[in-house]
Amino acid sequence: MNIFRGIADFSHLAAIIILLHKIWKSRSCAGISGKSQILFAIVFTTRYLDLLTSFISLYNTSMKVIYISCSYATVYLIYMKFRATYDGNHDSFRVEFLVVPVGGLAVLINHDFALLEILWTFSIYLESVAILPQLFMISKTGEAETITTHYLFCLGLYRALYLFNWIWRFYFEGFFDMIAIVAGLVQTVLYCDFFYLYVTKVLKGKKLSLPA
Amino acid sequence: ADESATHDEL
Repeated sequence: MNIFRGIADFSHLAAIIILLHKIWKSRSCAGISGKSQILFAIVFTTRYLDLLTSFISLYNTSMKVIYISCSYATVYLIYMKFRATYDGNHDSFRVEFLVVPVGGLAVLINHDFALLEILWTFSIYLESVAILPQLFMISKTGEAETITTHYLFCLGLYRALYLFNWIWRFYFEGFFDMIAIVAGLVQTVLYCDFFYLYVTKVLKGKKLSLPA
Repeated sequence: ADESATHDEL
């Protein structure tokens, strides 16, 4: 564990909690892409199957359980409890255009042609594009609630910090995972546009609104 | 590439 990964995991946890809390408190999922949240639930489910096969540490196991349970709770709130507030018209990204190519790529490019490893690879590739429906929805509505932008900032920051974690681990441990690094780079690049808007608008107290 | 057989990251 290193400082970058520690802050990154904390930022990821913060993002998940911020979103769950926002939906629960406001009793509304307006402006939230349910499709992205379903993709994140799939990401965690396919990545953390090793909960059943290997134990790494109490931290590792407990965080995985928290991530999985919060992501399913979020999907439940969006599609069941507060379904009336779900904005399906603007959450119209065709996720099959993400899942199918990512699934194919995971079968073609992986570290080991074993089921758990292919599922892990699928999860890594899927996570890198899972935020697209949410970003697409914001571009369609032309705006985002400030709390939603904080959620997105924490979510984007987490994988950006993982890039520094991989630099650290390569330098100090010789650890190197090309699949995770490339996917993490793609994932972080997808947030750049949002990061720019977040820093120039939200941090200056303005509302995030895209030129309609 | 020295990716870990068991993935120790979240």
